[in-house]
Amino acid sequence: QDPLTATMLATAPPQEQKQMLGERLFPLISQMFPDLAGKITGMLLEIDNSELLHMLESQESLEAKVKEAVAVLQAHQAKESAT
Amino acid sequence: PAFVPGQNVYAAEFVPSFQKS
Repeated sequence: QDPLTATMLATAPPQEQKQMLGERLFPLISQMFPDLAGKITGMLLEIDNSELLHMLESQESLEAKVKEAVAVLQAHQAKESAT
Repeated sequence: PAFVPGQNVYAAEFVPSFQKS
């Protein structure tokens, strides 16, 4: 599959752009957190498209953001189950 | 708490197209 570029994204409507980015991010996130991939991808899709494109190119920045999102999600779930 | 993109636990879950019917 060809890498997703800003030019390719720009040709699609905004909602479709997020779907396109999600399709690329989801498999990568699934490798790290199979059970949380859908939720984590959804959380990350709120980030600017330009930053998401960068994360697709940089495993390191993607991992950092994914871990951040997982930590936030788990803290939230722990808080919910405590109440 | 301040809204931080990528940390919003209420964000909608992403469904990849291969899982859609």
